[in-house]
Amino acid sequence: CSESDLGPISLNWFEELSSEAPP
Amino acid sequence: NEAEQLTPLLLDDLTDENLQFVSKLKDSSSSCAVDVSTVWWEAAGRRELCVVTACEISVSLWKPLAPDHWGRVYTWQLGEIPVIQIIPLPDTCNLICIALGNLEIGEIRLLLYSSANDSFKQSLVKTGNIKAVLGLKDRRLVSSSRTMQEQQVEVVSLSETGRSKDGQTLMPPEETVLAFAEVEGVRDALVGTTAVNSVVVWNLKTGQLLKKMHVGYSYPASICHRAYSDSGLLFVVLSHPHAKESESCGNPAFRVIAFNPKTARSTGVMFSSLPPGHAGRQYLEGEVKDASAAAVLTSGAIAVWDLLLGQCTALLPPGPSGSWSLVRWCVTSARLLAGQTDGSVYVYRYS
Repeated sequence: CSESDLGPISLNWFEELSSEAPP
Repeated sequence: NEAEQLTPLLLDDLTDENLQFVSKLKDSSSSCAVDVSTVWWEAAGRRELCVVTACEISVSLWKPLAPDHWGRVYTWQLGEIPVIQIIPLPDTCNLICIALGNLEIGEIRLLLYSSANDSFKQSLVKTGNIKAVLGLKDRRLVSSSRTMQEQQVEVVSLSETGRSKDGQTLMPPEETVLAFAEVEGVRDALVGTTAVNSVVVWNLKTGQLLKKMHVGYSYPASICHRAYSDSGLLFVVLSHPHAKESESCGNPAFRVIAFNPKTARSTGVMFSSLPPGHAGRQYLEGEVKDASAAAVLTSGAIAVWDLLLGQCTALLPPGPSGSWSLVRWCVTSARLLAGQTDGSVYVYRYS
């Protein structure tokens, strides 16, 4: 799979989603 | 014709090479085996890997006495509600968790040994209409349960004597959660699969629902078995107990899907299909450990797959005394427990 198929990838996805999601 | 002649030979080779019989355990008092598992058990300063067998009304603990010989340590009698399954608890010792109920789980209990008064005990952990439960690291249990109005997703901590006071409620998705998997490589991440084929991601520490990602309707009723994070992607191992054969990927029993949790986009990484001669309906139940999956097929055989290669690596035909009904991986990998309905459990070495 390529990055273009899946969109921009972040190694820190868990931390980033945790800071964006409602508490 | 050539394919038909080659297939039995290939399947015989698979069994001989990769699965070697080690020992047999027969519970003479049981005629209704419902589950089997392994647990570390320490007694008199000696820690051993023991086998746990469950039938509808009791659960027994067995310890190895000699090669090919097992001795019963204790049997817990459970009462009126039937045992449905044993819930493995990773990294624990002297603790067995079981689910009881009729069509679905109504009760979760702990079976344990109390050194304080030198006795075997059982204690109630949770009751309700429980749809899914999984044992987590650090002696915790996550479950989803439904009332008429709402769904509750809860993590409870277990003490040596039962349920602890600390717990965490996770934000529930709208749809019912049917299975859970801890995310290897990301502490505090948990995934679940839902009744409408979504994969959801939680933060176990805060209880936040971080993402909901759709799997697609090609393979309905997907169940998550394992999840790990690598290079910014979330890899989820799904099984498809009721999937239909398709031209593009054969008859998939298990799939590895890579999700980008930031965008919720996904792509299939690997398919593990049923072995030749097992088309049609899929399997009854299965289990994943590391990169290996095992399942009982509707033919009564057990199949083992290497999920990274996407290949069936072993096939155990139905035994002389009947079809296989259960298959479980040992706590320590490379051992497989295969159960029959008469209560016999066969231990195989898998290589």
